[in-house]
Amino acid sequence: TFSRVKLLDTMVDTFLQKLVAAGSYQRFADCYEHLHRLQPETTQRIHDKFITQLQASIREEISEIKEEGNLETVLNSLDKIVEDGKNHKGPAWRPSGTPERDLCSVLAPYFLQQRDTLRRHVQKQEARNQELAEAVLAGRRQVEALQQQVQAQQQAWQALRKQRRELAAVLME
Amino acid sequence: FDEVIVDIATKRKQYPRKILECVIKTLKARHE
Amino acid sequence: SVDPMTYEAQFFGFTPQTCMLRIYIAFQDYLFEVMQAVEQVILKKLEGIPDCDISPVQIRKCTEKFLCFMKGHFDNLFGKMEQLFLQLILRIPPNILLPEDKCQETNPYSEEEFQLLQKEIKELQEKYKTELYTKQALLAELEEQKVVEAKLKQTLTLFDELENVARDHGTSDFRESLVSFVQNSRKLQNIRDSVEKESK
Repeated sequence: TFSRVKLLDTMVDTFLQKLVAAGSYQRFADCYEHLHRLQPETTQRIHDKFITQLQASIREEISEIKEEGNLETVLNSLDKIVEDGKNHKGPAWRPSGTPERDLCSVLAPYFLQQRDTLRRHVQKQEARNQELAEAVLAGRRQVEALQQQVQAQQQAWQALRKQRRELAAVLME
Repeated sequence: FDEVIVDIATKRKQYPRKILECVIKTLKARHE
Repeated sequence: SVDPMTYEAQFFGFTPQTCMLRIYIAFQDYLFEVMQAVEQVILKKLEGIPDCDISPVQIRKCTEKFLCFMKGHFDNLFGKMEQLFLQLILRIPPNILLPEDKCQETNPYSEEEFQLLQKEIKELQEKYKTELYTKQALLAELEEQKVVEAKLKQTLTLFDELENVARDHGTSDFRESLVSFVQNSRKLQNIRDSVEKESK
């Protein structure tokens, strides 16, 4: 676990140190040998100025880039993400290049939720319909019983009426 | 090439959330 | 083969290579600028030296020599720094998943599974509709049964009233009515006989 911001600063420092080391006064004097022979102090001062200016410019540039891209915050948040995921062994998922495929896992939880809600509604409705069906069957039995009663009564009355007629006919004679 | 990469990467970051918002709206509407 | 580092671009919003290119160009510009400033200063200094036999062309050659040397080292050092940047700073380690992709790990879902899930949802919706239609049909039949039952009960009540009327006149059912008929007819015969006798 390391801080990316610190590492970045260290790397830039190292880069600058090595660059400065490469552009040593000796090297500078070798290149500007006429001037160095004529005015060594001036050459030294100019070289010092060169190094100071180069370092200042590069450091300023890095600060600007950090500022511009909000790099410190971004790198610190990446540190956190890496820290949180450090126990994950093996390669993590990466976009497959087929958006439809990658979207499945994004959308699945919501469709699973919808499926579960629908399941509950269906089960509830089925149970309700079961009750209604029983009530309908009971109602049909009830209607049937009533129809039979009516039929029985009707037949009894018809029988009665028929027999009365017969009786009346007999009596009439 | 660089722009294409950044464009794709930006979409990969943003679109799932946007699509999800639409899907959730659709599911809610369908549910109602 | 170029590694486009799209996953890093997804996190940073820029490709690490572009970032490094931006830094490289900026650093290189500074190196050139500072070199130019150095050369300007030297030329000024030389102007101030009487009988100086160093020409600006010579100074330019010196500058180019020094710059060429510095540039070589600069590129070499920058190349190394860039590698380290791309490996250690601007890289998402392979075992790391970005927060927005967490769901890919917590509930990975293949396209096939997703289609199955969609199919199941469709079936459940159809089933739910069927159950709703069933409910309506059952409720309709219950309503109908209520009406039929009421009618049948009304009919039965009618019969009951008939019964009562019949009972009030002694004919609640056939046997009774027969008996009462016979009794009445016998009464009638008796009355008739007695009337005939009287009249004789």
